Amino acid sequence: MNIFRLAGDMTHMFSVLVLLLKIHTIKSCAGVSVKTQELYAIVFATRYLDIFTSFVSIYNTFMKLVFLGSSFSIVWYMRYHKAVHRTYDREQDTFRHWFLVLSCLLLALLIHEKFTFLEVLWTFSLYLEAVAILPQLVLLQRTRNIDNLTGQYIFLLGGYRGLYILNWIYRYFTEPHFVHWITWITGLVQTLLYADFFYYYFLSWKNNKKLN
Amino acid sequence: EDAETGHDEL
Repeated sequence: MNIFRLAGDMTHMFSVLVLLLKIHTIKSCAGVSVKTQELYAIVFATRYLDIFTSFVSIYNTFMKLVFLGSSFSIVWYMRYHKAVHRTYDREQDTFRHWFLVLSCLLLALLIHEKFTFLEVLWTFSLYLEAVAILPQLVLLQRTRNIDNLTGQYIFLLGGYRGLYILNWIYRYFTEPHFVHWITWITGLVQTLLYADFFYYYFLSWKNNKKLN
Repeated sequence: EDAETGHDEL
């Protein structure tokens, strides 16, 4: 474990807890894409299948439970909680995210490190995580505005991915045979997707005006 | 800390 990875995990945990807290507190999910949240729930469900078979550490297991619990809770709130569901912007959140699931599944069947059930699903979860933010970014552009908590959510998500890249660089130089091309490439693609969002987020912060 | 699947990261 290194400081970049710990900071990355904490930032990631805060991003989901901030969003869950927002939805729970103000009983609204305006501006949030349920499709992105469903994709994240699938990412965690397919990546943490080994939670019962392979024990890495208390920390690892605890964080997996936090991510699984928060992502499924957010989807539940947005889909089945009456008050919250009423604020869901169905007309604008129209990204066909099942195509993302399908293409990531096909890609995982083609490109993976080992052809085993767990390994292919793990690779699938990496590909899906890289594109999971797309419905949210599209919704953001459509609604043309962003309340500060959704902005913070995306900002923290991007930050977590950026810190993970520093973690991989650190591990590459400190651990002899630490080479995971698939992880690195998907992580880089995901971070690049956030790049333009960061640009506009920074501009709105610098000029102290609403992000649009 | 590496699990046998080699996936020790979240």
